[in-house]
Amino acid sequence: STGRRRQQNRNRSNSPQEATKGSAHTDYNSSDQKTACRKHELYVSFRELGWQDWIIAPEGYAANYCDGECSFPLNAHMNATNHAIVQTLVHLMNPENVPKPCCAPTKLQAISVLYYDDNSNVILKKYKNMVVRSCGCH
Amino acid sequence: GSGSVLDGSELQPNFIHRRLRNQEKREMQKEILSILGLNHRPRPHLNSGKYNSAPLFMLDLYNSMSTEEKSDVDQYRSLFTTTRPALASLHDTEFLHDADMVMSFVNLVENDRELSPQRRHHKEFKFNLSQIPEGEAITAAEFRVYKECVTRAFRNETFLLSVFQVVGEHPDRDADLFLLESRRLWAAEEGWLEFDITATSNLWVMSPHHNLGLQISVETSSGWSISPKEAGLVGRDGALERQPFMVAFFKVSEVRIRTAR
Repeated sequence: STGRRRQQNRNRSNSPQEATKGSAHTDYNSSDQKTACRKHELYVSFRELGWQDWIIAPEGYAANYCDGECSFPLNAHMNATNHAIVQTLVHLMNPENVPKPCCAPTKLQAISVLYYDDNSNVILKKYKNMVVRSCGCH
Repeated sequence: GSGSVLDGSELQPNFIHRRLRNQEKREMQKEILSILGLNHRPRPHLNSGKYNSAPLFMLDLYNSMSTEEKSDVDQYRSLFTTTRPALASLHDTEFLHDADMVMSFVNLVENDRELSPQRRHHKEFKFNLSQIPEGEAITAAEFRVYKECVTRAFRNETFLLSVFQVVGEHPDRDADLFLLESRRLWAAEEGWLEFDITATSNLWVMSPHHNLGLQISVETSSGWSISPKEAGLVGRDGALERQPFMVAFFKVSEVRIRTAR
């Protein structure tokens, strides 16, 4: 951190611990379950895309997505990597230079799609990494 | 049914449930087609609203894959044998474990050669393998034909069913044939008959000009040639869900790199 930064901190608090605590207090509020990094529902409908004449199955699939805060302190349900745990703390100390970890998929799953081709042959194929199964802070 | 892309998250009340605009729909379609590895949206020609045997078979495999993803392999096998044992067999599901893709092929041509008693009756089948995606290699292939029970004229009779690969065609005489398999069947037998045509299919993919189709012929135990239809083999004029077809299991032989849009 720069000297200017230290001056600002001195203005705001008497000790780095208090500044950290303050920030921690603020971040802890945003780390509660409602805004924390987690999986959200997202459904992709082949039927609504008008594809029911050539896609036999499925009618659609739950792709899901990850969203939420990865702030200090990272809770157990956030599936954080050890590195992410360290990064949240560093972000707290140095927010301009080190970002918070990202809320992203930790486990992805394939789906199988059954469909006709132009010649009315039927194809069954597995497509990897189509569905988010769990999210975490990276 | 409120939209193409729905976000059911109750924690984001400001997310609007809405139908995609035309441009958004087109973008979504393009992106998903790209993921599926398709250059364009397929436009199959389907004769009726009902599925024939090939889609039904593939639907069985699809359901077994979906069940397998959810539960233990042993559990899904026991489930499978109680649902539709006459269609996809355990044999096929074993191929499925190793396959990246399964494809069933429509029979393009079925000629019933009803000839004089002195000549050999046979049925011909042809499949178009030219649309197989690049980078996929056949690991197993089957020709499937349904046999119905026929006891009226052939009580206690057995048939010798032979499947041939056509290796040469001639306008003025019978085709040159290569015997793939012969099988003795009871007239009273009923169910799907599967014939391994893996090597034949690989040849057809590597050398499309060698793809002259298959022939099947049937003889009685006394050596008389009879039409496959008389022996109970279902053809094009039979029930939709019992039409003959070909199925192939594939494994990726090269990594497909998706081009950036």
